Amino acid sequence: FMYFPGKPRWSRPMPRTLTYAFSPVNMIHSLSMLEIREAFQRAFFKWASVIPVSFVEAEDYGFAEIKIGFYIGDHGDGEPFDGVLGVLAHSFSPESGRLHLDAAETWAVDFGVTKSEMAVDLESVATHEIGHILGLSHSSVKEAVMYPSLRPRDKRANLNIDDIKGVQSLYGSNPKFRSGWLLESDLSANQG
Amino acid sequence: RTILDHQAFTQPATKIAIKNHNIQSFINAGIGTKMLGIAQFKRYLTRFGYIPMYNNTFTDEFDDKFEVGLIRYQQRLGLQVTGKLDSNTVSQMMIPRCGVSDTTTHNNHHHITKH
Repeated sequence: FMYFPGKPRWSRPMPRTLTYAFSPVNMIHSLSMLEIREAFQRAFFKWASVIPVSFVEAEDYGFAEIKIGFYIGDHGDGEPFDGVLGVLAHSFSPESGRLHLDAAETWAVDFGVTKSEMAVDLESVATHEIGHILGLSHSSVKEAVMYPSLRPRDKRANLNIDDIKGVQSLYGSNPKFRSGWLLESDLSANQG
Repeated sequence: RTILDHQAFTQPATKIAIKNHNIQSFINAGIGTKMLGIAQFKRYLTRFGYIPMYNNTFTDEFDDKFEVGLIRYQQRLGLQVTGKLDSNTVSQMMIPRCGVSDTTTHNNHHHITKH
């Protein structure tokens, strides 16, 4: 795992709650709001289950700490999106909270329903981008959520031990996190 | 000599678009080689932080800076380190990805703090 320069993180005392909201303007319509909301809920929950940080959806986009939106092309942050595939999304290190997804992608929450060969799993990308929001940079571990690339129709939404160690070194462990599971994974990975 | 589709190399810096049958043609390229399409890889590696800016001009010459960038990319992405445009490396570059730079020396605006 890697951090951004200066190891930035959300700095208020732990445990803490971060609010997130979806842009009322910059959204897609190929998925329902419920599907998008649920995909992000699952993504946020994965990180919240390993660190003493929880995430709550806020109604007021303007005051939310994490702002999520889908954008086309040049959207004013100096990193224009490039259309279908190529770059899928980007986000910003703490404590900016901006999480941007390329609206040109064929976003999917169920590959059984979305048949396109270019479909991209929303939950996997959301989980990855939340890792950036929390302060993790890209990992060299191919199985890690924080590995930078994702093939169309692939799903990589479960945190790898590399992701967990990285984020816990920034925020500490969630008291409810089963450290035995981490040890088990370590052991099985080593034996593997 | 394989004829490459010039249109394939007019993509944004974030996209490597090469037909599969053309990937092989890059394998033997090394320092000093000039080959249509190298500039596209230079743009890509610069965009994601592996080589410094070429003053916004990217030639099709396989130079030493490009080789260093390739090696960094292969190390960072857990690929076999060859310093060449081998098929695994080119294929990896063609996979969709996150737009955040892989290194800490580029796209500094992505690493800001809100005050």
